[in-house]
Formats: sequence, C-alpha cells, structure tokens
Amino acid sequence: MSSPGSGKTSLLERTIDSLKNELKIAVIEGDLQTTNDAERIEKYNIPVTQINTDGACHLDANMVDGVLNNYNFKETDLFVIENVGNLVCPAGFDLGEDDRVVMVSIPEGDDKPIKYPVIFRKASVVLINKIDLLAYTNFNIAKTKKDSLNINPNLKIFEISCKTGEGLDSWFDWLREQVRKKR
Amino acid sequence: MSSPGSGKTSLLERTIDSLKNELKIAVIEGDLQTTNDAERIEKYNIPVTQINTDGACHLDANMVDGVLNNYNFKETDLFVIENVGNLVCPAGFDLGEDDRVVMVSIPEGDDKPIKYPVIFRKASVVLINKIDLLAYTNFNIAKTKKDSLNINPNLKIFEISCKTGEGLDSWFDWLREQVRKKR
Ligand SMILES: Nc1nc2c(ncn2[C@@H]2O[C@H](COP(=O)(O)OP(=O)(O)OP(=O)(O)O)[C@@H](O)[C@H]2O)c(=O)[nH]1
Ligand SMILES: Nc1nc2c(ncn2[C@@H]2O[C@H](COP(=O)(O)OP(=O)(O)OP(=O)(O)O)[C@@H](O)[C@H]2O)c(=O)[nH]1
Ligand SMILES: [Mg+2]
Ligand SMILES: [Mg+2]
Ligand SMILES: [Zn+2]
Ligand SMILES: [Zn+2]
Repeated sequence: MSSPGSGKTSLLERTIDSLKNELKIAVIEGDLQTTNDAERIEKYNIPVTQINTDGACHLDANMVDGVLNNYNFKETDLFVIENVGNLVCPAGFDLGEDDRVVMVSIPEGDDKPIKYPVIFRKASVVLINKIDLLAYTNFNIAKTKKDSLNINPNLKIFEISCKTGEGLDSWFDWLREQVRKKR
Repeated sequence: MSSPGSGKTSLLERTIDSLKNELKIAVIEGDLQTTNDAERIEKYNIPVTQINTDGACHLDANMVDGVLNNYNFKETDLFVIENVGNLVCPAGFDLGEDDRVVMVSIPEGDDKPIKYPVIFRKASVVLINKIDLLAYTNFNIAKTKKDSLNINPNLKIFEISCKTGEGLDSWFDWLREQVRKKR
C-alpha cells in the first residue's frame, strides 16, 4: 500500500526479478483503471491478475475473492496484492492478508506517518523508497522512523531504492523469513 | 487536490507569499490528523482553519460548512481549500468550489492521469510540480499532458516548481484572472 507513484510496482518488479528462482510468486494488481501495472508484472512470467475498481478507492475482500480462482495456491510461496495508490482507504479493508506493507517515498516529505496514522498502525513493514533522491530533498529519515514507531512499535522499517537496488537485500530476507515461517 | 506530498501546501505558501499584497486570501486545510499544514499557512497571517477528518479520506460539504463562520467572505478575494492527500476520493465530493485544481509531481511517474481519470475529468487546472527533479526521472511531460487533455480537453496545464519558483507566474496569472472574472 502507498500513495500513487511511491514505487509499489517497481518494488514488485525488483522482488520478482531477484526471488523468482527460489520462490513461486503470484500477484494481484489493483487500480482504478488500466492494466499497466499487471502488464509490467506479466513480463516476469508469473501468475498475475489486474482488478480495475473503476471508481472505488481501495480493493476489498469481495473483489479479491472474485479472482482467486485464477491461482493455484498449493503452487504459491508468496502471494502479493498491490492495492490502489491511496494512503487512506486501503487501511480500512481487510483482504485476508498475513502482513501489510506500507511504502512512503523520499520526495513525498517526512510527515506522512503522523498525517496518515491509520495505515501505519495496521502495517508490519514500512518501506522508505527512492533513497537515491535524498540529496535533493530535506527528508529527515530519523523523524519518519521515530514517528512510525510511535504509532506502531512493532514495525520493521527498511530504507530502499528500487532504482539503484540499495537496501533491497534486507527486504528480500524479511520476505524469505515470512515464507519460511508459514511453511 | 493531489496525492500525499505532491506539494499542495508548498503551492499555497508560494501563492500567498506572492499574492497577499494584491488579493485577500483565506484557506481551509484538510487532513486526517495534525495541524501541520494550517500552521504553515498561519505564518502568513491570513485566515486559515484546519479540519481534521480523523479517518475520512476526503473533505465533504458538511465539514466545510461547519467552519465557514470563521471567515468574512465579503473581505475575501481568493478562498482556497486544500483537500486530504488522495487522488481518488476527493473527486467524488462537491464542496461548492468554482474550480478544482489537481496537482501531480514529477517523482510520482507520468501515468497518473490515465490511472486516476475521475479527478482529472472534474478539474479546471492540472499543475505538474517538482519540475526541478526532471533530470533524475524518466517523466514524459508530453505524455502526461496528452493523457490529461484526452480525459478533459478544457484543462489548463502548468509546469511548476514550488522549490525554485519556476512556472509559478502563469499560475498566479490564472488565479488573478479567476478573481477578476468573479468580481
Ligand atoms: N528515483 C527513483 N524513482 C523510483 C524508485 N522506485 C520507483 N521509482 C519511479 O517512481 C515512479 C512510480 O513508480 P511505480 O512503481 O509505478 O509506483 P506505484 O506505487 O506502483 O504507482 P501506482 O501503482 O500508480 O500507485 C516510476 O517513474 C518509477 O521509475 C526509486 O527507488 N528511485
Ligand atoms: N524538489 C521539490 N520538492 C518540493 C516541491 N514542492 C514541494 N516539495 C517538497 O515536497 C514535500 C511535500 O510538500 P507539501 O507541500 O507538504 O505537500 P502536500 O501535497 O501539501 O502534502 P500533504 O498535505 O501531506 O498531502 C516537502 O518536502 C516539500 O519541500 C518542488 O517543486 N520541488
Ligand atoms: Mg503500481
Ligand atoms: Mg499539505
Ligand atoms: Zn475509500
Ligand atoms: Zn474515500
């Protein structure tokens, strides 16, 4: 989950590219309109379905349920849902997931956790993306981490760049750990 | 209206700073939580009220109505409402405004109009902000403009940077023109 354009699909591209030889990954893409994001994922030859909500500002359990027959869960290690770009509404709708990941990105400014607390409260992981752009902003990473942990002390926080690849190894390790724990 | 962190409040700061000697400006700030944005506007000594929606993902007419008594509209030339950071829901709720302005920013990627068409359809102006960061992205401005005009041929589109000030004069001129037309 994240604002529009924080880098959710880019993260999936990076994750699938690095992990698809060790984990069977499947994806649901959610957007108001277009199949752009699903098309980006299709290039990796893994199962992916695009849900278009048309106007709805978040995926809900019914929409997800409607496409689950497209997947073989016995053959899936890691199932990822990319929600509609929205830092508010997705927090309120349980999709049956084990973990929620919230992404913020450097150009958005470091005040997002305190301004949009609900989505941080319900997350397991916060990803701070686009750290390659830090030099061009006044983003205070320590502040964002502190504010996030104030809202939710159990958060794991990773600083990453989907552009350069920096920091992604810790994210991949966390994913591997969750898959291992659930086996 | 824009995604979280595109630069709405920065735009207001720039606009008030440049125009407050010629126009009486008043502002409503809308956020889930915090008074951060209203505090930034207060520094300019103009009337401003912060609405906290708590959980709601958009301002609605009732919330706006609830604070209108804080203002003297006879003494106001330009009244601006900054909505909750959200590229979806605010499109669906009429606040009684004359014009809607949608802001996108360079780091978000150039596919936002086609992915979130409703909010562009209902706008009068699209602002493309943070053009100072163009060099560090693959943002195709021509594509974003073309897609926006396909959705809504009447859109005025301004490329700006609230950081450097580039492009803001055309935006100020448009505002002056709207104020003049309504007198
Ligand atoms: N500089 C930089 N740009 C990035 C990074 N990650 C993603 N981007 C860019 O950010 C833009 C948006 O990336 P997406 O992956 O489409 O973002 P998204 O969150 O999936 O967007 P929506 O699905 O529309 O909400 C693209 O232009 C990416 O190239 C990063 O780490 N650094
Ligand atoms: N590089 C660059 N950064 C900008 C520009 N305009 C705003 N910013 C930065 O973007 C971040 C967010 O700016 P805000 O004005 O708070 O954005 P906002 O849309 O009001 O955010 P919300 O109200 O939380 O949705 C801040 O760190 C600003 O300094 C710009 O033109 N260029
Ligand atoms: Mg995406
Ligand atoms: Mg703001
Ligand atoms: Zn919603
Ligand atoms: Zn909503």
